[in-house]
Amino acid sequence: QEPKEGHDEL
Amino acid sequence: MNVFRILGDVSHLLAMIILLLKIWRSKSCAGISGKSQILFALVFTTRYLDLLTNFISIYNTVMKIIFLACSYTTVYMIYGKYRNTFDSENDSFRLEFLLVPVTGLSFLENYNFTPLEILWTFSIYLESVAILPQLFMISKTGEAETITTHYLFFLGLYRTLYLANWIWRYHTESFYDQIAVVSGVVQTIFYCDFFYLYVTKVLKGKKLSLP
Repeated sequence: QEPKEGHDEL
Repeated sequence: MNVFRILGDVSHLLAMIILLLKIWRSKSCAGISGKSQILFALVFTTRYLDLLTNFISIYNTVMKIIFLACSYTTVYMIYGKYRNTFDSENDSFRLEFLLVPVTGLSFLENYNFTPLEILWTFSIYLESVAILPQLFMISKTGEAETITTHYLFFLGLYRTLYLANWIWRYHTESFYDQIAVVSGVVQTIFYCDFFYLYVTKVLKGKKLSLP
């Protein structure tokens, strides 16, 4: 599935 | 944000600072693969385009800007300021062998067929193989300066801590980013051989040299 609200990891 | 993630980010930052300090203090980038550093700059550039479109947190924004700055400074040191010391002869990995499959795969396997998402996916796949020119260079010359091995150790430690972070997030938040996890596992595997040499040689005070 697609991570919500963009990608929060660096 | 869990402890593995924070420690992973700190290790990543430390790796980049160690590399910059090595170049800065020795005024030399001998033994460093400029190609790997160009790939890392490309990784950060394509991944952090969301700085312009999506705000996540102050921490996220600041770290992204620091990573970009460190990465471009390193590339400038190698190809600009200290280019006389750069060992281009041994930095002979063919980048197209990485860039072509990574580009193809990011178009085929992504979360959303949009430019930003494809570039993000490209950056994730590229990061997993970006260290290969550096490892190739070490295997070609048969040795690495101890400080270079510390750089690689912290880079590998960052990857390992991110794996722990994903396991943690999977259990606590049911968060699971398949593309990042699969690429992350692949990337960490590349460091295993190096970790072995690091522990058996460098930590015992010997120089890393291959037979």
